[in-house]
Amino acid sequence: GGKQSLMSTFFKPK
Amino acid sequence: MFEGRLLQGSLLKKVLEAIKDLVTDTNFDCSETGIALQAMDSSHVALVSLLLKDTGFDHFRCDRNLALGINLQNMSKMLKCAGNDDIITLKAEDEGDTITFMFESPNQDKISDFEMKLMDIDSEHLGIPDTDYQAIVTMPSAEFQRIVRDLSSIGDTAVIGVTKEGISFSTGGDIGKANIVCRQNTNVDKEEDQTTVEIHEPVSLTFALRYLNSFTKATALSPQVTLSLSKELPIVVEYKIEKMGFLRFYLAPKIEE
Repeated sequence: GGKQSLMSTFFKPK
Repeated sequence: MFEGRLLQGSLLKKVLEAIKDLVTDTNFDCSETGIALQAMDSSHVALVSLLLKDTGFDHFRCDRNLALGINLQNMSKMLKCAGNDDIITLKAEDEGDTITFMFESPNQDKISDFEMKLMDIDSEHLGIPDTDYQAIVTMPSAEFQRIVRDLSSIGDTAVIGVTKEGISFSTGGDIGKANIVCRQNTNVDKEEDQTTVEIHEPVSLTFALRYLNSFTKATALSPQVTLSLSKELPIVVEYKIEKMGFLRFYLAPKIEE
């Protein structure tokens, strides 16, 4: 079910 | 120099077993407040965050912040040489290119010294904002491991739903489908056997089971696991490490097209 999102969608590099 | 002496060396052994197959190379960031680690898996779908506070060590010294670049498979091989009851001491010089692991047997009659080359890893850290999650479930970690393992035999993605009743795990595949509901349960003898649900908003998200399976390799670290969920955010699967810190796994959800 559905398309796997990536961590960088949610958390930005410091 | 950096030096950390951990009386319960088995904790470090368990941490490595939990993350060595998810993350290959990473920096152990050592500072006077302890050891921290943040790393993503190769597909950037999962993120690991480890904190071992200095106060959890029997002896801890860190003169200057150090980023110790380590291949986790190699570190795991060396830690496997430590006994479960051994005291483990980590040591590294400020300008050095190696880390040493010293294992002391409980009655000090066997002392082992292992030295491993360090790597240069320029890892960027992601900012993880503090979040008030819509739903936070604490449950026995062995229960969560069993559910994830069972569902993995039926399908490859799990829908995790939380309502005030409890937490549900559903999956489906070629042979059929499955749905497991764990209700809030606080009338058990040991607190660690409780399932508690703190809910501000019902939430339902879809995740790849193979990552959840990988996270449950950390089950040995804590009798409980905490699952934090919010709409359109990664799930946080947290294993608290008693008196030391935590091992947290973040998993990005699968978004309906």
